[in-house]
Amino acid sequence: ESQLPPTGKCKNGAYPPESSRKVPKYVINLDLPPEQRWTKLVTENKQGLYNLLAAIRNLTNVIFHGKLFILIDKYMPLIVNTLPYPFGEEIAGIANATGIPMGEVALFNLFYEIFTV
Amino acid sequence: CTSVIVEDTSGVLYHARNLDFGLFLGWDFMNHTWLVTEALRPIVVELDYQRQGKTLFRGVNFVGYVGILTAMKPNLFSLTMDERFNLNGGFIGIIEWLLGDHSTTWMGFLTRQVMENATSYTVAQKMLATTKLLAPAYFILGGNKSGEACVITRDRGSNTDADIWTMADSGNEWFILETNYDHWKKPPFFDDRRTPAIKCLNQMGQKNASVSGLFNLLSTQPNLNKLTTYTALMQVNINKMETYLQYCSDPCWPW
Repeated sequence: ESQLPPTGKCKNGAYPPESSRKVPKYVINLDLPPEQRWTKLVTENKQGLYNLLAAIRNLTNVIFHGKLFILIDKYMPLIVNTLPYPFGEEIAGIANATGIPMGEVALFNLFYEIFTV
Repeated sequence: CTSVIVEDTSGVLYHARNLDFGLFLGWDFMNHTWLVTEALRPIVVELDYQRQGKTLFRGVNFVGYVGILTAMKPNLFSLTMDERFNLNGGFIGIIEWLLGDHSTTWMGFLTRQVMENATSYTVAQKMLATTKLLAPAYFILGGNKSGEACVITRDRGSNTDADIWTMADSGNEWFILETNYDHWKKPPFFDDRRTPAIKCLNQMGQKNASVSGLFNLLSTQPNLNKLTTYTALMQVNINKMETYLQYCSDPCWPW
């Protein structure tokens, strides 16, 4: 069964999809100080970031009853201080611009490393 | 994830990827969706990284993520990364980092450094293959010349272990494909996205290799599945990048 797509055939004519599925575009100016590079992008999209972190918080609350995020907010900023330039500064800038605790912005940025297990 | 590079009959390279994320992170029984995947989709953006008013490279990111998962340097190379699962995974690397071993590089930060600093396909390949990583990963790198395409398989914590699998090595000559498994092993029966993708690529044929052909491929299940957030399409020689949100309506594989 795995020799075939589950539908039994390869899709045709999917391109181009409707324009509503195109993603928005932004410029990141690397000449700005790291703390300011992401300000416009994250400020305009902070609700999406809040929603994502809320989804993760709700998921983990089932097991950790809110304690995990207390630890994340307390200890993850310590990792940020050890990250190479300019990444720690950029993460701090995102936290400042959105009001999201720095530990949670750091968690989002280290998700890949955590989920390779 | 699925990453694929194809070369058409005139030697033009096309690089595309599906980004899948959110496995086991909350299944919504009502809507048959993954909670984190659904939350990620609205924060997908295309970014134009500029220096002195000029494009240095372009990428597709989730808002708030400063590393690179999908990017293209105009006329030079394109890069995607696929997650490599391993018991000796990034979690151990994070613990080592916390204990003071800062000799490794975070995956997303390495890819960003490659996009900012590498000046050619060859330089990018060397950086991706020899930098000591904190977590295992697959890097899928495409160039701008015929045959310039490879998958770099990396372990955690070493800078001498890279497996570089080129399009010529792949036995397919005009395409190279990576999902989330080592190319020298069979994918597990419960997550074989490789075999259907190869079947669709062969059906498409090199004469139809194009951005639209790749979008068709990545819109076919199981390469399109409930974890898929977006499809990115890149053509380095004309600085073309298109990104579309993806949805997989039922019936659809959960991964």
